[in-house]
Amino acid sequence: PSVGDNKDEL
Amino acid sequence: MNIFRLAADVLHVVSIFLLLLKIKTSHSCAGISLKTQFLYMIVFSTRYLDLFFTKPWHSALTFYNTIMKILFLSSSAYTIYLIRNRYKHTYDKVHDTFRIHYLIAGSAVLALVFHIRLTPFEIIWAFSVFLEAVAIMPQLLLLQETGQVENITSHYIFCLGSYRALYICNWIWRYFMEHRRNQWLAWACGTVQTLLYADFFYYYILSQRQGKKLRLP
Repeated sequence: PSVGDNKDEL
Repeated sequence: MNIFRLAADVLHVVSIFLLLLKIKTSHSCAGISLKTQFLYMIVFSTRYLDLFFTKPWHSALTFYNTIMKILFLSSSAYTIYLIRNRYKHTYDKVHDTFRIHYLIAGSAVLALVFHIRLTPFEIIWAFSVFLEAVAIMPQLLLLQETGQVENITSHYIFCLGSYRALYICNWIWRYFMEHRRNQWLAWACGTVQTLLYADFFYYYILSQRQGKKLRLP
């Protein structure tokens, strides 16, 4: 998915 | 990666370890809410869909995240297996009565209304964030119903709550050091989730000071 830097956490 | 984030993740792993240790050593899952574990399973499996799309070796952080995601998914599945199969007879079904379908439906509606972008993955991600915020509620209700809490169970919830509190420190850090903005959804839900533990924290610290078992009023 187009996660970008927004989903770098758990 | 900063020290708060790392400490938070370590506490999350410790909490899972404590939960499994409690079940294994006492040969019982008394006081453990199957419903909360089930909600975590939904949270992890909806949030970590990117496991199918992300290359683990893309960067050190991706590799770390991938290992953690697999660990969270497999440990919650294993916990559910233990409660539903091996230690089924010790499961406190009578008190574990929280109506989780309201939580699931509520999170789904909220995700449809509030999301970062109108794409299936973003909506599913938002759903997992909303659901995680309230997933501990059946566990807290179960403890309140039964009153007396085993030490190791209270440590489990304390670690889980501290993990969320440290994530808030991590966000404050990243806000100032990495100028990371526009994370309102995760911030809001993370704060609500941490607040849910506040009451529990109070009684936990009280019981630790007095060197007694935790008793919830």
